[in-house]
Amino acid sequence: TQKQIAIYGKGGIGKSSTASNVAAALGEAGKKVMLIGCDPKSDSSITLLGGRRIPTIMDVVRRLGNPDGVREDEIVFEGFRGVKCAEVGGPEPGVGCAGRGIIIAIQLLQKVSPSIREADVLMFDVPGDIVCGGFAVPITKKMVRETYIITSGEYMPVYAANNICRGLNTLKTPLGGIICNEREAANEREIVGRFAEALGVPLLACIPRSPIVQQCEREGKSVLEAAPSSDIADVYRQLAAKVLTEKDNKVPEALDDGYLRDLTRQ
Amino acid sequence: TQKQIAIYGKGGIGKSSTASNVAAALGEAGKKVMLIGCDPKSDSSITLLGGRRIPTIMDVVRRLGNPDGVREDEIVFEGFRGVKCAEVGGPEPGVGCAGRGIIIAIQLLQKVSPSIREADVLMFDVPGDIVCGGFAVPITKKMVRETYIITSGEYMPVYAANNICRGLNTLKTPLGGIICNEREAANEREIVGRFAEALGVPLLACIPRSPIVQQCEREGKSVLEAAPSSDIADVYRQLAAKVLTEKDNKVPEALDDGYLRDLTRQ
Ligand SMILES: Nc1ncnc2c1ncn2[C@@H]1O[C@H](COP(=O)(O)OP(=O)(O)O)[C@@H](O)[C@H]1O
Ligand SMILES: Nc1ncnc2c1ncn2[C@@H]1O[C@H](COP(=O)(O)OP(=O)(O)O)[C@@H](O)[C@H]1O
Ligand code: SF4
Ligand SMILES: [Mg+2]
Ligand SMILES: [Mg+2]
Repeated sequence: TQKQIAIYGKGGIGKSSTASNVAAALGEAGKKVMLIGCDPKSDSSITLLGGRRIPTIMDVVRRLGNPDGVREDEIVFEGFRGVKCAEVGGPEPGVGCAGRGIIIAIQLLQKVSPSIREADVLMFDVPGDIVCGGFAVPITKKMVRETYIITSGEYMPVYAANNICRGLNTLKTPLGGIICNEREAANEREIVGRFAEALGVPLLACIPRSPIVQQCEREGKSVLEAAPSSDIADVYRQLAAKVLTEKDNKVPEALDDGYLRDLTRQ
Repeated sequence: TQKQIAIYGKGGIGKSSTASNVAAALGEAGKKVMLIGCDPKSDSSITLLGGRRIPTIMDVVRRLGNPDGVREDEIVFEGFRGVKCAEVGGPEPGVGCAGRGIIIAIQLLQKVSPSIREADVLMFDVPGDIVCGGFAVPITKKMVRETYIITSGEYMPVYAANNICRGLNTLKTPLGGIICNEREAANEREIVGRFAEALGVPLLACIPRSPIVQQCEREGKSVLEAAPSSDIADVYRQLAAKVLTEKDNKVPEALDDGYLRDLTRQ
């Protein structure tokens, strides 16, 4: 069966860099992958497409006036190692709802793109700053079976991660694990390890903060493409392998805010 | 006439610390101030209330089952220098809409709290990570006449600030100015100064990154209360005075993303 996952986390924590590098690693391992960016920044797939920003689904729909008549090749683009990329695009600033956009995008992809059904792995890259019904749409539309949350050892990203767990609990959706994207805060691995343990889910990876990631990003390439023999490329490969393995379907219970403050104040 | 303002910015950039310290400074200057926190974190007023977290309006409404019968003293609390504090509370994680909550809260406050009309200054503290119709509610419900955006010199907060300008442009709402809350990034004051200049609005303050702010926060007090003779208390006083002055009503035009990348890559 198709692996349907979503990657959530606070803005700027490293969702897109992690999702695109994991997608590239899965592609390298021979899997058919589709990556759907749901962040209004629409930058989930840039490093899979040689630095190119693709038209967002909402831009194409707004230009045509309605979703009918949109062709697959106008909204789905093939990137590194055959990864299929699509960007939802953001709400009309100040007036729209991010959730409405994601609903329209999913319905359109289901109509025009065989990849959304045929991919071995379907990945959604979703912001977790605000845990509202809008950003839960990939889950409520039954396109996601398990989620992964990216955090660092600092209070704000951990707070956001915990709030995402509250949403997952309301929606009875499993959390496959926590991914630490390091910011070089003190005791970071220990803090995030204890956070994952308290939630009862595995800490799947600690991705070091590395200039290689930013350098590859500047070249418009994933680490898997631009630095395939680097240590950090292997970190993403190992994470990709862990994402593929079956896990207990643990629906998280959010932790107490006081605990998070103490944990990150170390 | 009542000064009706909103403070927007990316999560974690310093909206609440700035809003509560400016509110305290306005209170010290004899103004009647009401501060309404619209961030799901509901931590806008903690340092005005001696470190106490007050019940959110959404919690009170959910507990009673409907907004009728809620009394003012259940949702509005008086803090340092008489500042009236209210916290909207977040959406039901994963299902609700932050905008719905803000609408319910504003309607309820207008019914039960004379302060919302009688305050000299009405301030909304609103997250700007996602610029959707939900977080524009204080503006669309005509409770805000001018806005202020907080940023640092780093790309992500500047990107969020620019996206907020896109929303303000759609809503034809003036931007009173940019506030730089320093993160000690290289050339920060210059970068944020040029950003404000490119938008055609003043850079109202550069708030230094100071351990005093965090120290006071840990004591559950504003800088105005716990460190009134510090330099940084004066920075907030000067900012409060600038907020009170009349400005040109400039509706911002968002800048090009490429310009933002170049600007912050200095
Ligand atoms: N492991 C890492 N090492 C160094 N820089 C990183 C790492 N992960 C992410 N970054 C950088 O952090 C920034 C934000 O990451 P991004 O993936 O865009 O976050 P998000 O998608 O969560 O908003 C990017 O510029 C990226 O290059
Ligand atoms: N000028 C400053 N100097 C030092 N720390 C600051 C400053 N401004 C904010 N902070 C700290 O940054 C953190 C985030 O600030 P906060 O006001 O809660 O952000 P927001 O409301 O935008 O999410 C807080 O812990 C606060 O103490
Ligand atoms: S559901 Fe979420 S994205 Fe949609 S308008 Fe409400 S807060 Fe904004
Ligand atoms: Mg991203
Ligand atoms: Mg805040």
